[in-house]
Amino acid sequence: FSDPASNLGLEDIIRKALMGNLEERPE
Amino acid sequence: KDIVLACPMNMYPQAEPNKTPQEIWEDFSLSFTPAVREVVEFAKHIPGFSALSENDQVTLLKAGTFEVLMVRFASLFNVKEQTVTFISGTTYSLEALKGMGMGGLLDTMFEFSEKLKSLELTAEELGLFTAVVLVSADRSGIENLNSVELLQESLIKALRALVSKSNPCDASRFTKLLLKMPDLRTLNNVHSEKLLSFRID
Repeated sequence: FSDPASNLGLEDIIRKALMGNLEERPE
Repeated sequence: KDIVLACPMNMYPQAEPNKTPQEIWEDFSLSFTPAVREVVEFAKHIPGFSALSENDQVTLLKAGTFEVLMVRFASLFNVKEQTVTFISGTTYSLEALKGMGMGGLLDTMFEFSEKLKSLELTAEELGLFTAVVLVSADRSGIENLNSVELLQESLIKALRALVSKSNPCDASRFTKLLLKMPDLRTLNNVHSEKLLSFRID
C-alpha cells in the first residue's frame, strides 16, 4: 500500500482515458 | 463499525453499514471516476501535453489529479456557510463532518478554498493555473525531464502574462497564485496519507 494513487485504481482510469484519445485519432 | 469517506468526490460521507470495505471502496471509485476522466480530457487540451511521452503523461496525471480536482472543486467548500457539497448534491456542515471523525484535512481544504477564492481568478486564469499545477516537472518518475520542464515554463509564462494583463496594478497577484502550489502539494500529501490509512484499516 505504498502508492495511494495505484490503490485507487487511478493509473488504470488514466491510461484508459488517454487511450480513448488515441482510438479517436484519425488514421 | 461505520466507515467514513468524507471526500466530496464520494456520493455520501458515511458508507452503508451492510457493505464490506471492498464494496465501499469500489463505490467510491465509481463515484470519482468521471471526475478523473474529466481531468484527463482537460490535460489533453493543454497545448503540448499530448506530445509528452505516454509514461510522462500518466506520471503527471497520477501525481497531479488530486491537486487539479482540489482547484476545480474548491467551490464545493462553502467557506461562509462552513459546508461541503458532495457530488450527490447533498450539502453537509463542517461540524457534522467533524462529528464523523473528519477534521484536519477538511480544515486545510477550507483554508485553501478561501485563499483561492480571494484571488478572484477568471475562468481563463483558473484553467491556465490548473494546467501549471498539472505540468509540474518535479513529480517523481518523470522520464523526459527536459520536455516537461519546457512545457511547464511555457505555461507559467503564459499564466504570468494573463494574470498581469487582467490586473496590471497588482503585481503580487501572480506570486500569490504561484504560492498556492506548495499549499496544494501539502494537501495532496495529507490526502494520500488519509487514503493510505483507509486501505490499511
